[in-house]
Amino acid sequence: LPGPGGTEARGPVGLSWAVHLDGAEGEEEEEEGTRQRADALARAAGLVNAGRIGELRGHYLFTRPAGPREDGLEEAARQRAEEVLAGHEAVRWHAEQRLLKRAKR
Amino acid sequence: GLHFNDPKFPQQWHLNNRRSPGRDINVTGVWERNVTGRGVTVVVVDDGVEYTIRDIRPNYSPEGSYDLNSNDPDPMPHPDEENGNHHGTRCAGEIAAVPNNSFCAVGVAFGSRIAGIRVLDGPLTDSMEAVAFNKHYQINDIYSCSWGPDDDGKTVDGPHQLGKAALQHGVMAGRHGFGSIFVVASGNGGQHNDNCNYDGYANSIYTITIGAVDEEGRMPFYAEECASMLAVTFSGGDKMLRSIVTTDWDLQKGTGCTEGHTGTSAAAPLAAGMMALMLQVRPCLTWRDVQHIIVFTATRYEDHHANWDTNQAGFGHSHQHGFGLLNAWRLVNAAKIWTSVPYLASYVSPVLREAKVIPLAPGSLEVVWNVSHADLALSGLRTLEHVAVTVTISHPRRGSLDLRLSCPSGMLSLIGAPRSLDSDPGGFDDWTFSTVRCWGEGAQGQYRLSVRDVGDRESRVGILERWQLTLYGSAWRPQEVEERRRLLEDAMSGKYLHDGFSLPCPPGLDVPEEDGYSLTPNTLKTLMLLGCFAVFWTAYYLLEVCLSQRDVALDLTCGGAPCRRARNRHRALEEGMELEATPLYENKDTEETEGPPDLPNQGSRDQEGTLAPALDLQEVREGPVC
Repeated sequence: LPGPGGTEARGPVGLSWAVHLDGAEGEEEEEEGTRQRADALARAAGLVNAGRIGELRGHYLFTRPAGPREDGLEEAARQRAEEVLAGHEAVRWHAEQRLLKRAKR
Repeated sequence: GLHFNDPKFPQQWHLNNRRSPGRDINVTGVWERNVTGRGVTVVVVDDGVEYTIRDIRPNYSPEGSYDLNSNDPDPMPHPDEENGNHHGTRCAGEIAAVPNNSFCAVGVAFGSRIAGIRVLDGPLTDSMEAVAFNKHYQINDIYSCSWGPDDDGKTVDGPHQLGKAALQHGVMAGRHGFGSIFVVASGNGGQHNDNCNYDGYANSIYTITIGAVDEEGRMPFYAEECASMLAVTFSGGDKMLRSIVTTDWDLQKGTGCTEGHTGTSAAAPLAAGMMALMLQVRPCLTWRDVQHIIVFTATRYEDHHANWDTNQAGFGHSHQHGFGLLNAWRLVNAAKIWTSVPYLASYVSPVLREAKVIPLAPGSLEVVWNVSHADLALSGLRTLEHVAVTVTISHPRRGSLDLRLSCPSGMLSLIGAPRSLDSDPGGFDDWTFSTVRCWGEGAQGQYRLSVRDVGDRESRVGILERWQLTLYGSAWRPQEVEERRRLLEDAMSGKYLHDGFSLPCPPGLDVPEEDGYSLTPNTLKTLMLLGCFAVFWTAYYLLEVCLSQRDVALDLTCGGAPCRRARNRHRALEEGMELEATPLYENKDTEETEGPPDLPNQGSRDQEGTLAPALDLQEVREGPVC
């Protein structure tokens, strides 16, 4: 996922996580501080902070940086990210992003 | 009295049914009073909108649009192998197709602006849905979503964590605090025995769930039933019945116009268009006001198959048709005089752990929860709007379960209909069902959840692990609900539907949007080229100025300022230029006595009336500079 706004059309979806951080519901200065913490947390998890998710304060999308795609590496990257995100005290909630199936009606 | 030259308008039976008068949305009288959705923006969240088509272009809102599949502001649909990405354009045409342009058709709210968010043409994630639901939410008033989880009769899905958060955020902060209006299609899984209570978007209290009826007012073969459906409007039926005529894309097999738009996809945009008409006459309606007006004005009609029930507040509801047919005339007249409902109040029961066996039909497991006056006193909740039940059930074949909820009045809702194709062994894990059938009733009393297993006797035992009841409503008393009903019926004559009558509207909140307008790579390239041109032009100009000044620097015989002015003027005259500054310089005294230096206008006039730039004035006062 290249950014919080979306994916390249029909491109493969890499690993990504939605993360809700504590203390980001207030003013813009707080939001800026949270963004910096999000950057640091993403780096620690081996991911890149792709930015805030739409208008949801404190919610960020972390993506796996571009690189070689091997099954073993991907699983290792997933485990590392899960460990870091699950163990960090500032993470209120996190979820790996998976494809949703939606149909036109 | 209205005449449109759009060639397909006479076939748009849903707008003006000449073959079966009355079987349409009753909108022409509203148009005649200049209510066309002016000042309202509807956004179609779908596979894109071909905004260059003649029916769309004049009403297109680029400010409200975005492409989440390609991450740029242009929601133009991309041709695909199946010629399938015409869906959003068709929906957009239903809402806001431009009239009297001799092209195709007319939209329900043809005075509104239409935007597109392209999101269904590629991989979709929870975070993308969340972005879509709040995209440009201070510009877009109504989000029309003609899509949802698979209607295969075995899917249980809906918005995930972020999508839910975005819907909630949208109704709180969107539309300057009045709340974004989310219209969703109820589903096309009728053939698969599907039910829209298994669709989380339809169950959400933040959405307006719209179903379809055919031209004869019956539930079409594709339509789904559910207890959370608010209302229905027209769409296509079986082969003998007409579909919706609307604008289409002109890419691939498209001609720019279609007579074959159908499904609940075609119904939801008609509803969204009608919401736009409401917001024109009363822009400060909140998202809950809009829901209330639908409940209060939708019309119940004779259809023996629909199993209408009347609740204690006097509202008729059917699992097939919700509170009935949407009627544009009634909606707009009600909107015109509507004052806001009291704030949303809610009550949440504790998580009720049961761990009880679900018996086979005709037996059933019944669990109850009493909501007392004291329970409701804290929130002030008196009358109901949505009632939700969150259940965790283990069962080896989920589709064999039958769940019913009874409100204190006895009003019964089938919140979990059996589905023959759903053989999922996972049961329900905190799935929230909802019903609107108790709308307007008193909230206090006993709620009864009944669960039974309609599977065969070989199926293993299901267990109701836990459940939780959530009530949503307001501090309105039942009498106030009744009073509002009477008030609305009084307005249906149309006596308030003129420009001379308007209730005061509070100002909205100033809610900033985070990302404003993002630039596409193409726009950035264009800007860079323009920037380069500006730099070169500036350099060229500076060079020219410097070279022209070299003559002055080398003229050693004339070093004083007066001499320079005289020389410059002399050179300008030689070149045939009449400088505007020249007469000002010569009439300096006159200019100084004409007014103070901080004149309101940027320039002043000389005796001949020539407008002189303020910059030149300044130059004269400070003396000549080189």
